[in-house]
Amino acid sequence: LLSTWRETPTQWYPLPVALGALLLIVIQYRRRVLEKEVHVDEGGHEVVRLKGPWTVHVLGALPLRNLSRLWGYLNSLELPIWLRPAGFRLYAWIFGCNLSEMDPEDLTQYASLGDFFYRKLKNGARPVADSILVSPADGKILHFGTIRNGRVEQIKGSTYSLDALLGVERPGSSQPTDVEFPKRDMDEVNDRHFADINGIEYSLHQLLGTHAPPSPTASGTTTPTHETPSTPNSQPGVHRDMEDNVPTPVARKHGEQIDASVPSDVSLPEQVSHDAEVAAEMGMRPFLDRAQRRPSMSVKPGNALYFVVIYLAPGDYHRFHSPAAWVVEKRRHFVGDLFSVSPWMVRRLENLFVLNERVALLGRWRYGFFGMVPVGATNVGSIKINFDQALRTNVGSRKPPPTGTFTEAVYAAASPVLRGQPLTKAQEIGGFCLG
Amino acid sequence: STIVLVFEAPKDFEFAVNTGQKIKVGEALGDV
Repeated sequence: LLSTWRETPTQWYPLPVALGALLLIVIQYRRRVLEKEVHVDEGGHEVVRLKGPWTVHVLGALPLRNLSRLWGYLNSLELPIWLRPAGFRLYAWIFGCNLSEMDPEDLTQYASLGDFFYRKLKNGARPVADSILVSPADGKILHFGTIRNGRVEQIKGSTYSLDALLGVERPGSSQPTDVEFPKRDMDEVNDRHFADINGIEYSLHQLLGTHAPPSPTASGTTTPTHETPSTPNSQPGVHRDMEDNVPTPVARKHGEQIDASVPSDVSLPEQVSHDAEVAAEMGMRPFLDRAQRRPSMSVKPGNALYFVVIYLAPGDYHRFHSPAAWVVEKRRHFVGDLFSVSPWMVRRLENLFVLNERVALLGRWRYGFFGMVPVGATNVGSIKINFDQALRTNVGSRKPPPTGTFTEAVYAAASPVLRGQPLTKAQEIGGFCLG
Repeated sequence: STIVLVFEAPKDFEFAVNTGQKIKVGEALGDV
């Protein structure tokens, strides 16, 4: 081998120029065709796939969800009190946090970096503008504009599907009324007190809103944090939290929707008059018919669909607020990847916002459809919604469902008048947590 | 993390922000 390696003569000769040019043309043609190719499922809905330069594919091969949860675990560890002021000041200096607007200002009261990251602001720290639409978060405007042909522009020349972002009703899924709970799942509920339906665990109390006999918690299931109290307002499909009396929705898996609406024969609580006042304040009509209540992305004549994307940097205040007075009718939780959503990544990874884990809050405001979509990232994979105690994001130990599928909860029972969760402008909705 | 807003509004709706602009909770995004 050594002698062959040393003694075999090397002959160099030029490749024909025409062949090289032809090769380049073929490569370019294939690339353009592949870029324009849209994969669709059996229902004709676009299937989103990872597209971008090699760096993106390398990142896609990393276990980002596991890294995110590890990051969250590390940042939930309690820090010694003596380390907290110096550590948080260093973080604030690196990422540009304003420590004077926090509540509380005493850094020793934040047990971990996760606590500090999810800090609150003092009352009055963020004055609310007299405008119909205000910013839901501190951050940077990445992009905004009009939605045309159902496509949202991520960067100039690159778009993603609005349907992929917000989800669409799939064949086989029914509306959230008049749906019977599957017999197979009822058996599991009876046996275990908790049901594991297609990978989602439901508390029987939350699921049906009825009193179930106490039984031991099955191994591998979660323990409910609150018991359903017996109150005059208890209704099927409604779980009222004992501490803050916030109604939580009934979760439903794609195609296995469960009635969470208030039956017509249930007497309406005293909240009705309050909700009617809120509706009037929002310029909405209470007791809309069912067709009008459903969020629809078909715009009225004279209207258009708009979008705006706001990026929250690591040093920003990470709770988000309602950008307008509106009613959230449903939420869709998409379990996906957890790529970074930094502007660098936004420029490189196509379909970034429809690949990542996100929660789409869908509803209506005075001009029609309104949707708000918090999108998770590697460092902040956990999304909290204050009025939705059942929502769990960035959960491990289960194989993530295919991209584009979602679990849905309806908030029809939250307000008998507005048939959804009413939110006032600048009201705190939830936030992003580390990991 | 990122927040995407998608909404229907009259065609005379105008954004009050620019791309790349820093913004805080409660500041105006746009108006009719």
